[in-house]
Amino acid sequence: MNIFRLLGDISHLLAIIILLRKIWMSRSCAGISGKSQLLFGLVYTTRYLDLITSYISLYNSVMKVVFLAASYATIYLMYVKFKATYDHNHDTFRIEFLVVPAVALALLINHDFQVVEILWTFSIYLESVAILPQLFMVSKTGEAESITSHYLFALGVYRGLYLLNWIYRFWAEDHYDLIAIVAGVVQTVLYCDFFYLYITKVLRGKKLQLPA
Amino acid sequence: ASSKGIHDEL
Repeated sequence: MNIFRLLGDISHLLAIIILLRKIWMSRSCAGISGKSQLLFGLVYTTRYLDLITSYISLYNSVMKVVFLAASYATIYLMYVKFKATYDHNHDTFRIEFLVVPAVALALLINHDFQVVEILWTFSIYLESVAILPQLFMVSKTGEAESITSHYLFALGVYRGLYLLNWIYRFWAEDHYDLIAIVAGVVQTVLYCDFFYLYITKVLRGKKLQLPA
Repeated sequence: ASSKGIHDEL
C-alpha cells in the first residue's frame, strides 16, 4: 500500500458517499444517471467475486464489501425508493454499446482464460467507460448540480491517483498490470474535459453549465 | 516483470 493508492481509495469512497448522501438528504436522484450506477454495480459485482476465492487483507475485504453495499444501496434508492425523482428522460445512453464490447474485449484480451479472471477483466474494461451515461446526461441537460460535480470530481481524482500508484509500483515493486493501466488511462482521459469545467466553474462558485 | 493475475487492488 502506498500513499497514492490509499488516497485513491479514500477519494473513491468519498465519491460514493457524496452521491449516497446527496440522494438521501435531498430525497431525490435528479441529475444522476441510473445507468451509470447500474454499470458500477455490475463492475463491483464482477470484480469482487474474488472476495470468496482469495484473501488479500482485512482492508481489502472491508473496502470491497463497503463498495458493493454502497453501490447496491444507490441502485435501490434510485430505482425503488426515490424512483419518482429519477430523470429517465435524460438518461438515454445505450449501455449495451458499452457492455457488449467490454465482454468481447475481456474474452479476447485477458491474462488467463478462466471465469473469475475474465470477469475481473470485464469489470476493468467496463469501469473505464461506466461514467459515460452520466457524462452524457450532463451534456444533454447542459448542467450539473454542484454536488453532482463534486461526485464526478472525486471519482476522477480516484482514477488519476491510481495512475500515480501504478507508476510508483512499477519502479518501487516492479509490479505492473497492462490491462489495468491501459483501461485506467482511458478512464482518466474521459474525465479530463470535466476536470477543466470543474476547476474553471464549480471551484469559482459557479454552477457547472455547458455553453449552449 | 508484469504481475498479471495478481489483483491486490480495489
